[in-house]
Amino acid sequence: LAGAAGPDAHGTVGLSWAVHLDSPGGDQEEEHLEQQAEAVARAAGLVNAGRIGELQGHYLFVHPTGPSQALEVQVIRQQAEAVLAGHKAVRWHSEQRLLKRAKR
Amino acid sequence: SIHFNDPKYPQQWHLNNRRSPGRDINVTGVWERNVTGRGVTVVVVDDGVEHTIQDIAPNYSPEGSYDLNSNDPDPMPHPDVESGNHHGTRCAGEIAAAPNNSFCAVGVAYGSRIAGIRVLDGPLTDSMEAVAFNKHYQINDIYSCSWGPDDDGKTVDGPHQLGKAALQHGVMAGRQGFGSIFVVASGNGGQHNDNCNYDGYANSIYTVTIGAVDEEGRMPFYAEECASMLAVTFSGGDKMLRSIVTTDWDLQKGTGCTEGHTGTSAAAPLAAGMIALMLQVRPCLTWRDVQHIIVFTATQYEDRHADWLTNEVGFSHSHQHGFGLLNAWRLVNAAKVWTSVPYLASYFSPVLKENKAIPRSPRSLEVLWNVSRADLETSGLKTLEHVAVTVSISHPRRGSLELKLFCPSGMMSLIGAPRSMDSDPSGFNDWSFSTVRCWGERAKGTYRLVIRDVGDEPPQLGILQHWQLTLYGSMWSPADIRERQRLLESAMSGKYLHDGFTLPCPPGLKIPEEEGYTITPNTLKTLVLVGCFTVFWTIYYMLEVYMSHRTVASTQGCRNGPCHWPQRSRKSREEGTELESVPLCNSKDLSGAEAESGGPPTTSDLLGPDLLCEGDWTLSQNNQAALDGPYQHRPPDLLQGQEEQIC
Repeated sequence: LAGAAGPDAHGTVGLSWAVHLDSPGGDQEEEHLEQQAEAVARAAGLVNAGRIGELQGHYLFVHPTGPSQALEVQVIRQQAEAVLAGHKAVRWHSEQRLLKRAKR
Repeated sequence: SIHFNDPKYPQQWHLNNRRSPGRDINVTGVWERNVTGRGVTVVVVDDGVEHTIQDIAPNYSPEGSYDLNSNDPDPMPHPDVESGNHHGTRCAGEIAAAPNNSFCAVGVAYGSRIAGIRVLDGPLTDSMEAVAFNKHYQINDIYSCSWGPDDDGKTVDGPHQLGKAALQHGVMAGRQGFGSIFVVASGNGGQHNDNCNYDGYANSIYTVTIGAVDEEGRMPFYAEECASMLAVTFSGGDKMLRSIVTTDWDLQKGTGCTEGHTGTSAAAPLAAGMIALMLQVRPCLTWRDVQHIIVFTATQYEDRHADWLTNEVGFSHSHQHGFGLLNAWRLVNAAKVWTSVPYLASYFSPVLKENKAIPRSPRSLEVLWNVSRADLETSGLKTLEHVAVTVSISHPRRGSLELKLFCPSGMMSLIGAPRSMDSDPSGFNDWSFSTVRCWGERAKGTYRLVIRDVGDEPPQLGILQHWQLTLYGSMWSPADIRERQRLLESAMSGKYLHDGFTLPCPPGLKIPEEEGYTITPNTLKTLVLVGCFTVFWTIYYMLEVYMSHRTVASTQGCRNGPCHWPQRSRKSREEGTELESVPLCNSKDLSGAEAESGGPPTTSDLLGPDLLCEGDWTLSQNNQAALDGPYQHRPPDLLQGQEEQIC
């Protein structure tokens, strides 16, 4: 069968979060969302990596430097989760994990 | 009447089966009428597409392609240790391998454009998947995805929030608003007793779920059953049966052609190719029109293992084969006369809290929900398409559970089949199962969910915490459906399949793509390199000039009297052709007066004999003219005494 060689599950992606921001509506909505994304990312100690494809209001926030220590990772994660969970502009957020996908 | 010089075309039994007539996708008649997928773009979302290979290059669409693993526009596959990154290229060949190029094989839609999105060859996240599903979605019409969660018989997974949002955005805004067509492979977990109702891509209402049958029309050993399967088409079977012949990559062990493509991976692209043929004859088919045409035209056939069940409006469905075999002739003739179905209507029941124990087989837990006419008034929903049931169940061994859904007509769907490999103790947490078996049936009435525990361990109680029923359909009445069935049957003669007959097609929407200009890392690196090189060179050149200046200046020292730069001729001053030139040699003025009083020295005065040495001086136009003057032919010694130049 076609190899089920999905991406190596131990591949690495740095700490990153997908975030869905509340749309303010009105004109310049896109711009407003961009600014909003920058602000929220900064508040969470992350960097706004830009909009996710064609999904309006969805942004990817990444941690600027790939942390090394597990403890450090935990601290960063907790801090980011706390900010994103508590931010009024954030409708939804989800830390990005590796997906295991197999060719069929 | 169709002949190709492609060497492997005769072995492509799935296109035209000479050995077992009828065991193919019945596409040659469509080709004879010049329906080859022209004007349609299919993108293979996989591990890359080797678009330089002869069979792919003529139809390759760079504008529909992208590489999300390397973040650059070129989806070329990368050789890997298992030499396994040929998958996307093989799928692409099935769809659009170019004909009559004396190379390998022919694609189902050999007139279509083929693109690649490389996303499987590296770490994959929800956001990458979401980007892939909408990448160039105004260029790519059909997304062919021959991959999914592990088919290990114990995984319950699918698109998460972002992936679902991208699929939904794709069907709403993709393809100028007609909706992207997502074709997914149903899964290869047959040997692990897997079922594609545990695969969220197969369960999704936004995807066309395609299963596989072998050359004899039977469900191959690797194939999975599920209630959400729309149809099947051909692929390889066991060792005794032929696999699919298609283009291959020519990297590593690849030869550019393979006779061994198999699995449901091989079936999905064939379906994508047939849908491309449909879109050529009717570009304005919406994503739901395509699903409807598949349901109306897939053909049931004799297979005693298949549990065919005919529903209230005459559609026969099997958990193994969906609504049956895809048939290109039927699909294309139906597309030709198809007018769009009414808009999608949906109904959501409240979340029904049960907290009831699930008894051991043969007893079962039965919960009902009645959908009244009043419930459906607002949505206008009359007949069904997809029916979904979202459940939360706790159970120490998830694979022991069996879930069946009965539509008001009594049509049964096995939406959660027991899985012997699945011993996961986490149960189901808002997992949505779906079925297409009630397609076209009336939506009103009582729905019955029956759950059993078929495990054989000591009695452990599973608990149904809550569940929710979701109906998708339209305001079509059963009569409308029967009318449409009649129309299609009359079209199957092919009488409409010519250019003279064309139904009006609404124009699509102009939807801008969010193509924020992002400099790719490669471009960035190149720019940085060029920039560094430029800076370095500038610094070097400045130093060079400065040093040569200094050298000139340091040896410029005048011994007797003030230093004289050669006088500039009044003439050149007047003409404004004064050249800012620094003599590269030193001029020691022996007869200062002369210099002062003499007429305007011509350039040859300035350019004394020593300066006539070649190489380290430059001539401007005036200088050249001067050289042509009176001094030109005087031997160097006569020039003595004018000015002695020291280089």
